[in-house]
Amino acid sequence: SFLLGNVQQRGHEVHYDVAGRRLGFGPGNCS
Amino acid sequence: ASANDNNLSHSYTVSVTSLLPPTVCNRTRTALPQGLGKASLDVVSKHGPCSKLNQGKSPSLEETLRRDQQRLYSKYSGRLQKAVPDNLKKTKAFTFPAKIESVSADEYYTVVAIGKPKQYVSLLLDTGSDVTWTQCKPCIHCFQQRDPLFDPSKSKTFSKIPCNSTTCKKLRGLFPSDDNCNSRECHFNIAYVDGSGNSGFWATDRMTIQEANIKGYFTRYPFLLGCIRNSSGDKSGASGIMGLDRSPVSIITKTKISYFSYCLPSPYGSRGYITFGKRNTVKTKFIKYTPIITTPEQSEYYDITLTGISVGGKKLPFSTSYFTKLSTEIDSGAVITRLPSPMYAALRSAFRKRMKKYKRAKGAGDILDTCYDLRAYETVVVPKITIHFLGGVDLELDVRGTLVVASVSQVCLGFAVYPSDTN
Repeated sequence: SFLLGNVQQRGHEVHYDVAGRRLGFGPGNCS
Repeated sequence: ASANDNNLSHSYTVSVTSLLPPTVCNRTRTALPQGLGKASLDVVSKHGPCSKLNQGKSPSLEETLRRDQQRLYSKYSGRLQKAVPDNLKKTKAFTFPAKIESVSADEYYTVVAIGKPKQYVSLLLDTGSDVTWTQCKPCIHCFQQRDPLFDPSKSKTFSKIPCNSTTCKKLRGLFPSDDNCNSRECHFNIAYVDGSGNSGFWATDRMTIQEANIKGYFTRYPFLLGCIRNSSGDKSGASGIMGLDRSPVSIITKTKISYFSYCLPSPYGSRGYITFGKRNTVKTKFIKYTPIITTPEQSEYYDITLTGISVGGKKLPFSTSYFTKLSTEIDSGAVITRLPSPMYAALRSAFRKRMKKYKRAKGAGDILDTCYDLRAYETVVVPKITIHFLGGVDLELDVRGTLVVASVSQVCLGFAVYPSDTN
């Protein structure tokens, strides 16, 4: 298995399109 | 010169001191994403300087890693349980404890209002958990939390789920309880052979997120809340968990939230956010999407497809068929990214090769084995790591998403092996 933890998610927007069954990564910096 | 330029574009050059966790809370940020059909909440690192939960104390890196490892084992155990026959589940060997509630490696929390009038509780964000729960008053035996205990008797919108209801029957199917059913309360009782556990009852109430309300009557079922009365766990000051997975009992499913996003702050002194509802179209064009896999045994988690990892611009040598066999999951509650052993070995080897000029340091716990002593340096050049997902989605990690720092003398590659020992 591969598990993407929260350290590696830092600084990126993570998008959960639950209805559309897709997961996205966006520009980060939380700004 | 060209080769050097190429190398530089595949690495970060940063000052060593900038890698250290900040000690001052940086609140500067543009407004939270808001607008029609969406609402946002602040997200704060539990152990960072903006946290109101940690009282200025942070666990050691070893302690954080130990908790993260425990969480992984208990989650793995839960996943495994669904794949084995019932007769095996009943054996003593199989039910040996997975102390879920003593594991608190979750790093980020948000504050939400429950009930009417509003009562504020700090909940850990967890896309790897199902139920949203908080400790409730009266709490017979509860772990310490920073917020006042949620008091159901003061909420006009709070209502217990009766035991004779269809909802309770479904919940007891998912979370078996040994308690006798009484008409007023639908109990859950998660107990482990070492004496730890959680007990309480199921309820519904209103949750308020900024100006937008997620109300029970907007949903197929009311907003479901696990009300804990007795717990031997520890959430390091938080009041409970916001379960964000795709199971039938999560807040996402229960409230028909079809879209949410978050940003976990980096550096983790500043604040991040979680937004419920879809962003505007101008912004979404910068988002790259990969499909969430839907298979029956994996459906409650957010499983995606890994297609590769690059270190310093060079892809690790694994075939496409290798990745098709992998189960890949994203989890906001897990701290360290885990890889299969062969992939971790390749990643570590490539990373060490590019970091060979730096002095090695002892590992952190039994989990992080590639650490460096950077006391002799003002700046450090760290190879960029990019994780590739199906659909041409590349996640280029922030330098603080590559390294985990205990101190300048112990800066570690923030990846570890996914344990293969199912025992």
